[in-house]
Amino acid sequence: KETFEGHQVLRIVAKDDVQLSLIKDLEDMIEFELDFWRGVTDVATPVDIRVPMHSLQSVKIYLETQDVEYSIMIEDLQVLLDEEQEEMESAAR
Amino acid sequence: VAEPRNTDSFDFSRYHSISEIYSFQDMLVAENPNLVSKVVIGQSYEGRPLNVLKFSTGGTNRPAIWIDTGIHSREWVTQASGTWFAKKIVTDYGRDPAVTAILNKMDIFLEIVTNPDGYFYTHTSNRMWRKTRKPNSGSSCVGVDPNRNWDAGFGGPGASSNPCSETYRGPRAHSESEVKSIVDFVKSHGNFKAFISIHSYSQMLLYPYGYTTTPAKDQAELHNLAQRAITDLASLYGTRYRFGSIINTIYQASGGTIDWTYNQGIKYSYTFELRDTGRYGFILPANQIIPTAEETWLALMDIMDHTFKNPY
Repeated sequence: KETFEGHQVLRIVAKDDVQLSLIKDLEDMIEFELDFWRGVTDVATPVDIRVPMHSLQSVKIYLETQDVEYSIMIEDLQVLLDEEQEEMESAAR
Repeated sequence: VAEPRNTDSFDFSRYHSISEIYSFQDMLVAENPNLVSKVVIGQSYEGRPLNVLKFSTGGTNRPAIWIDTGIHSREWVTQASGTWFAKKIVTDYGRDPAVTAILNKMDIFLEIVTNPDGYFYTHTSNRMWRKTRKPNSGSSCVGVDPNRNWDAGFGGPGASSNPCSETYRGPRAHSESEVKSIVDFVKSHGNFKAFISIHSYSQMLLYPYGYTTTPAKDQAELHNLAQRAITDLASLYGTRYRFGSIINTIYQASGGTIDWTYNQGIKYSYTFELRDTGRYGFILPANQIIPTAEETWLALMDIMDHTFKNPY
């Protein structure tokens, strides 16, 4: 079973179209193995990206050096998935 | 596991496995032989039945409304909402005047688990899985994005040709049996008047097109109906939606479901993107299933009622 310890979901908000294209460029950085939960649409709409632990530091540095604003929507994805699983099992019982 | 003995004791406020949803479908059919039947429109790649619930009060090949959920398997709130919709239709028929009027003249088809292999895989192996589960020859990556595999702008910008991408369009249009089965069913039925494909998340109500900036010929009517639908949706819990054509509201997406259905002449073609309202994304807590289903139902009723009152 695939687990997601340490994966974070970042919510990124572009200030302008330049920043939007910087975020879009992340789509081509295959090595980061990013999972776009909410894709790049327009400046007003946040972009949500699941970032595996091994890419977290690089992605955050990339965003911070370009002064792109982001917040951490999910601190540790696996914690949330464990809660979901536990809830399903207890409800089923 | 305490199996529910009937659909009244089915717990709609929690997520269910594929076998629990399939047994719910069979129970609903058994409990309502004069209203609900199950049509198996094909098989998934791994051989699971593609079950469609048909809600009909008679007639032959009546004008029909299609609703599907779960084409992207990780979007669990959609399959859960679809299960709730099925029960709502049965509960409201004969009680709610609008639902009764619609079903006295039209049929409703509801496919709850549109991507069963993917859904099973999210429960057993990878909660984040979105695509189908068919291997891609020449690649170690599995699966096709079933919302990029339709013959509508297929292969254009807005889908990937890389089998490892989440938006991989597939080797050719309708290569996925989960998609081809719907295509064949819609074509053989030939009398669908509305087609609603439900995704999550980002709270949007979208209409064609996604593969081209050319406005749909019915854009004005689709836009006005969408506006009314999201207004009614928001009236319940204040959930704010955006609306518009796919390409203007989110991004260019080729090979999409409702672009194909609209090009088949099904005017009222819409895609929903349900909640999350803020911080869970695809891992929406189960306690938000029923509120999400209830608010979405108000918008669905607007679209179904408009379809019923504006025959074409």
